[in-house]
Amino acid sequence: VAAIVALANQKGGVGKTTTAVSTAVLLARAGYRVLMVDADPQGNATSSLGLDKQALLYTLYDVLLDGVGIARAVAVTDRPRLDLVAATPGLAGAEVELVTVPEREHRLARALAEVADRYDVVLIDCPPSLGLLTVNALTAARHVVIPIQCEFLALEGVGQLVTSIDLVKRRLNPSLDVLGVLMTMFDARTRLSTQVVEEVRRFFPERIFATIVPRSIRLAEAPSFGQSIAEYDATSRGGLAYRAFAEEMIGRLRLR
Amino acid sequence: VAAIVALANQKGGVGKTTTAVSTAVLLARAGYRVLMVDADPQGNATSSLGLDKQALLYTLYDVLLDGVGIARAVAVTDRPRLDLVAATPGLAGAEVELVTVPEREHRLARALAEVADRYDVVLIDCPPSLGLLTVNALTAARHVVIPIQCEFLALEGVGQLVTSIDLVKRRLNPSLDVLGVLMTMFDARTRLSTQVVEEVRRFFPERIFATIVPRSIRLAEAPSFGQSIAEYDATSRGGLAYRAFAEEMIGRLRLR
Ligand SMILES: Nc1ncnc2c1ncn2[C@@H]1O[C@H](COP(=O)(O)OP(=O)(O)OP(=O)(O)O)[C@@H](O)[C@H]1O
Ligand SMILES: Nc1ncnc2c1ncn2[C@@H]1O[C@H](COP(=O)(O)OP(=O)(O)OP(=O)(O)O)[C@@H](O)[C@H]1O
Ligand SMILES: [Mg+2]
Ligand SMILES: [Mg+2]
Repeated sequence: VAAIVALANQKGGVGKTTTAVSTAVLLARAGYRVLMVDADPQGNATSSLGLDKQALLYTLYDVLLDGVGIARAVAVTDRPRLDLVAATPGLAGAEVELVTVPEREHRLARALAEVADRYDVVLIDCPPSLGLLTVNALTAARHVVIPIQCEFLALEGVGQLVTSIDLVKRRLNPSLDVLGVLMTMFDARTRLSTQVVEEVRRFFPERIFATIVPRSIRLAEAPSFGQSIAEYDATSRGGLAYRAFAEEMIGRLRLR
Repeated sequence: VAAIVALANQKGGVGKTTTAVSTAVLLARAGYRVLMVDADPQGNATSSLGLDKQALLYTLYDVLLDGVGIARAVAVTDRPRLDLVAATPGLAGAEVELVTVPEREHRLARALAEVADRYDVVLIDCPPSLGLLTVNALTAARHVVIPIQCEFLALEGVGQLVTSIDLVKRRLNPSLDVLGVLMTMFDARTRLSTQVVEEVRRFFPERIFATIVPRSIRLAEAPSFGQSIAEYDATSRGGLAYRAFAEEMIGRLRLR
């Protein structure tokens, strides 16, 4: 059955989508069958893979709120072994509309159960909040990867995120575990980056990934071409870092 | 009565907090009485101003959910003419708890009415979402400033944000208007930044601020010292940009 991994952090702009998309493409290229679930109403993962949101029949909103079977919402991308469940702006309504729905936290978990056997890995890109969309992702996932930007303000919310993960683990999903913490946007020109890495290493001594993703303009340029870094500039510093990260993911997930 | 300005954008990490804090300190130094409202459960504006969250008696959560008078939640900072209503992680609960509260969108507007006459400007820092905390800020505000990062993924959500602002204007707060759009984290090393600025200029021809804030490490370092850029490094490129922006804000708000 698929390894289901959520990319979560309520701090905005820390590299959740970039990490999800980069890893999805690399794992699919390595031969694994990958499903990418875009659980962020901004739909950045959807557009980073070059999909046209207007052309989609069903999206994650239909699955969570209208009970449409997730198999019907799975869109094939033009990359072999990589499928996507897309998000559109309407998904923003789910945060409020789900509040009064029975089993509201389990909607995504139940939906994914239908297709999990068709994939080796499912990656869920979360929005920058700890609302019901992220809780759904954490309830559906067995693992969570926490991207943390190497900046001071990004440290602040980590405690709150860990508390939320523990809460989901205790009440909704006992098998959830923090697969690792990925440091992103490391800028060698400032001591601040090193200080943040050291602080996080103290907080998560065994879980911090060896790979540290540098700040690299090529990573910001890639989505404007609908490409992941592996397709846009694989040998850039950002491209090499995400290759190394994908290798670490294969190891930690014990993918065959 | 105070000019109430919300800093809003559901895209994460675009510079909402940095813009709110930089502007608050500069306006207070220019002689205006300023209230900063931190409406983000991450509490980045609270810590960027160097306040200790453990030492606060009341916070925004108490005002929105328990009906505590906002005057009791106002904390003085060590900067003359600059007060703050702080946020702590518990505020994250408000997004769900407010759903069933009567007049849920108007809680902040009603609370601010009590103290608006004591200030020239109120700045509200929003979380990276379009949930009830941001809707409360947009309902309380007369103006909204939209920081937009000069990167491709940041363009995607702008349409959705404008739709939400229009919705609030039509249903909840007819006096709401977009004061302007501030381009942030401009990186001269990539054509992408210029392309994004041109795209936004086409979308908001009259509202884009003349100031474009460059990407500058000093801005990321300042909050780790509990200082705004004006206090940490006023003559850095980021410091000069935010000084120019504060001047534009004084003009557009017609502050005496
Ligand atoms: N290592 C990096 N170096 C430089 N730019 C990066 C890097 N990683 C991501 N970016 C860029 O920074 C911005 C934020 O990254 P991204 O959108 O992946 O973060 P996010 O956590 O998904 O944001 P949100 O909280 O809004 O969902 C994007 O424009 C992205 O292209
Ligand atoms: N112009 C800039 N140049 C470089 N770094 C910046 C700039 N503006 C802000 N930063 C840094 O980038 C990060 C994101 O900025 P900030 O936290 O202000 O964004 P935000 O929109 O408030 O994020 P969130 O969506 O999480 O609330 C912070 O670490 C901040 O210090
Ligand atoms: Mg994202
Ligand atoms: Mg912020």
